[in-house]
Amino acid sequence: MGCYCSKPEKTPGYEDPVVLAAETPFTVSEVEALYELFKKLSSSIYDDGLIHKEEFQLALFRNQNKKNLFADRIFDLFDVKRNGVIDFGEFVRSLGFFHPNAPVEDKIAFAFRLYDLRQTGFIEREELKEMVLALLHESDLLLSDDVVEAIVDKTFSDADKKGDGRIDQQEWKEYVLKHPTLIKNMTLPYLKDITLAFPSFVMSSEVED
Amino acid sequence: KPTSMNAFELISRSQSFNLENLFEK
Repeated sequence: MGCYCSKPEKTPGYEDPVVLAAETPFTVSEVEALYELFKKLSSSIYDDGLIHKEEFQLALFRNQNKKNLFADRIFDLFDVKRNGVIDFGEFVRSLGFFHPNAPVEDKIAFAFRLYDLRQTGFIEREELKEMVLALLHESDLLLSDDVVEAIVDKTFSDADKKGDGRIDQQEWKEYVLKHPTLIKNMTLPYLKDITLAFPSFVMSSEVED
Repeated sequence: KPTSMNAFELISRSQSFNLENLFEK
């Protein structure tokens, strides 16, 4: 006979903060604080306890319809199960890469997956150009095609040490270690102590460290 | 000079990486 233990109702995809804290740079209290944030994000449009792409875009841009290549890629990487939504466990584990204390190797690998648009295991020249054009478009910057080609060529030849027309993970790692500012976008200082940055979340935190 | 820009540096400035926006109350 089974034993039914009554617990407060949690959203689908909810995971034990102790487990998530053990797997990520977050403390248990910080995971609890992230849950408060997650609840808010995941109920902004659809009240189903999961973050849909429109909810992600709404939080990021204050506009649920804003299309952006990089936001799409970040969402897709957060959506580990590839089911079109981000659950709580995916949210915490993915944000963990952006924690200041996350290993640099992990940040480098995450950035590689982000920029490997077609998931071929390589960053291709065409992908790099596509990302540069997307950035120029989102920033309302106009550069001639010749200038864009020159920027892409120069960067690509610096990173593609083997000269085979694609950047592999090893080349990417070496390139980033030489140019560490390239992964500054992989660190969110806010995550260092989210319970201090968002004290209101602590009020409803269930777990004390 | 634009041609001396690093393409990866450029794309890392996308506003999509402002994930702190997710934390705004």
